Amino acid sequence: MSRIIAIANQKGGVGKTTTAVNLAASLAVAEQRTLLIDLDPQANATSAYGIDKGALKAHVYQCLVDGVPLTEALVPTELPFLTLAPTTTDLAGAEVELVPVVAREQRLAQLLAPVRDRFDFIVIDCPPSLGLLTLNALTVADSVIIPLQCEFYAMEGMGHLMSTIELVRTHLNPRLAIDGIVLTMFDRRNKLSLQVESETTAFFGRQVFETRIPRNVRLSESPSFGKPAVLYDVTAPGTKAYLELASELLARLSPK
Amino acid sequence: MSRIIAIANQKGGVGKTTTAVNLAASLAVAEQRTLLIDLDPQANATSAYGIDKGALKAHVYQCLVDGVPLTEALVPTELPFLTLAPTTTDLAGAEVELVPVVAREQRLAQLLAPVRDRFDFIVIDCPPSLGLLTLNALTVADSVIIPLQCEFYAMEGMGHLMSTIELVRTHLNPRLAIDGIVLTMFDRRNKLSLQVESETTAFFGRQVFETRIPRNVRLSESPSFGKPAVLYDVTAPGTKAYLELASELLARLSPK
Ligand SMILES: Nc1ncnc2c1ncn2[C@@H]1O[C@H](COP(=O)(O)OP(=O)(O)OP(=O)(O)O)[C@@H](O)[C@H]1O
Ligand SMILES: Nc1ncnc2c1ncn2[C@@H]1O[C@H](COP(=O)(O)OP(=O)(O)OP(=O)(O)O)[C@@H](O)[C@H]1O
Ligand SMILES: [Mg+2]
Ligand SMILES: [Mg+2]
Repeated sequence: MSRIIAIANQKGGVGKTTTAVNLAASLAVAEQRTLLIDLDPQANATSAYGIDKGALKAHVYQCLVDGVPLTEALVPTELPFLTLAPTTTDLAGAEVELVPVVAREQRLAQLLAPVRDRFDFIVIDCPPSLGLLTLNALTVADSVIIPLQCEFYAMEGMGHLMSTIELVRTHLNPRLAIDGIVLTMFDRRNKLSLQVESETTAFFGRQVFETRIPRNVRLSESPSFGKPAVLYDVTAPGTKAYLELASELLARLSPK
Repeated sequence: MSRIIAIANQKGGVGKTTTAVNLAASLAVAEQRTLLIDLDPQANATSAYGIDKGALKAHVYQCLVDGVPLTEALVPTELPFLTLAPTTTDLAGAEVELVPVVAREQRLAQLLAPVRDRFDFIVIDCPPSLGLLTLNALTVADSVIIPLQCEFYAMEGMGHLMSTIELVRTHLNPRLAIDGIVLTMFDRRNKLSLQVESETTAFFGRQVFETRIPRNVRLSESPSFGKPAVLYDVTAPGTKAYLELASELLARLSPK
């Protein structure tokens, strides 16, 4: 039975895509059958795997809005245990086009039902908003992982994100859990980073992953080569951190 | 006659709010009568000026959706020449609620008409999307300033942003100009920064501001004190860069 995890945070630039791309790759390295869904119209997760968006047979927008089966859109990656559901900028239209649709928050759930048992993990990269695309992800997800950049504005947004998760639990998906909060772009020498770390662990306790993702330029270089960090520079601190995050997640999920 | 400038880029975390907040403050320091509009439901520009969102008489959502006059929402700041139109997270509802409204892209233009002559500059902070809020800003704006983070994903998004600006020019606002692209979080020692700088200047030429905004921790600390950088640390490299950006903008706009 697969676990569906949404990588969500309405604050922009906090490391959602970097986390989705590299966590999915790390789970695949651990031989977990993994599907990465690019649910962000920026289609950054699709570029991160070097996919040519012009040559796609089908993509997520067509599945969500036109009813094309998700199986038509799935593409393999260089990692044997990782499959991708790619996106193009067309997806930007879905936020408006889905507004009048019946059960508009359930579209992604309907798409995933026929394929979910093929995978151990389904990881969803969300856009920087709490609109219909993110709501679709939170509605179908078993859990959410929240990347939190160690900055003031990112901390400030946590209240709004948590109340949205509560709303989803009440009206759309009562079993939505929080797998954890992962501190990203963490720099131990920076006062603000340490302040965010201490406030977040004080407030959220064990919900904060032990793993810290350090600021590491290799993480921001790898997408320009169309590779996840583990295929670009396996020795980089950022790569190791995401491998560590994947094992921490697996340990948290395995029955005690 | 005031100039309305939208600070826009759908890529998250590229420095839109930091640019809107500190450019507006720098224009006010240059004694230009300036209005800063927070059009992002995250309400980061509102927090950057230490405004208590719970104590507001009125805010931008009520103006856009309920028709409250914008004058009701305007609040002073510590800078004599700077006024703020504050926001709360309620604004997140507008992206969906405005969908069925007649002339939905013109709501902000209608709001600004009665107040625009009181200001020399109106600066609009946009959310990380190309939805109805950003379209409202691009429809009323004379020009747009595009903050560009020196990273791969940010570069990748420029095509989508430019084609959206073209669409707005064709259907909604034929006089929309681009005042310029400003490179943010620029780090001369970082290969990727230099690569983005050379590709951007090669492609966009004079549209790129000479001013580079360096990565500077004082810029990310100042919002936690509810002050723009010029009131938090006037000697910081980030503060100086935004003062420089304001003078470069004024020089570009003044008749030769
Ligand atoms: N740990 C890190 N070290 C260095 N750079 C990073 C790190 N994590 C992310 N980045 C870079 O920071 C930028 C923002 O990260 P990313 O795009 O993953 O965030 P996001 O939350 O997905 O953004 P958006 O809100 O636009 O979807 C990217 O250019 C990315 O390469
Ligand atoms: N030049 C800089 N040096 C250091 N930190 C910066 C700089 N510019 C912005 N930041 C920090 O980087 C983060 C992202 O910047 P900011 O929030 O202004 O981007 P944004 O484009 O408005 O994000 P969003 O897409 O969420 O609206 C913030 O925490 C901010 O404090
Ligand atoms: Mg992203
Ligand atoms: Mg912002």
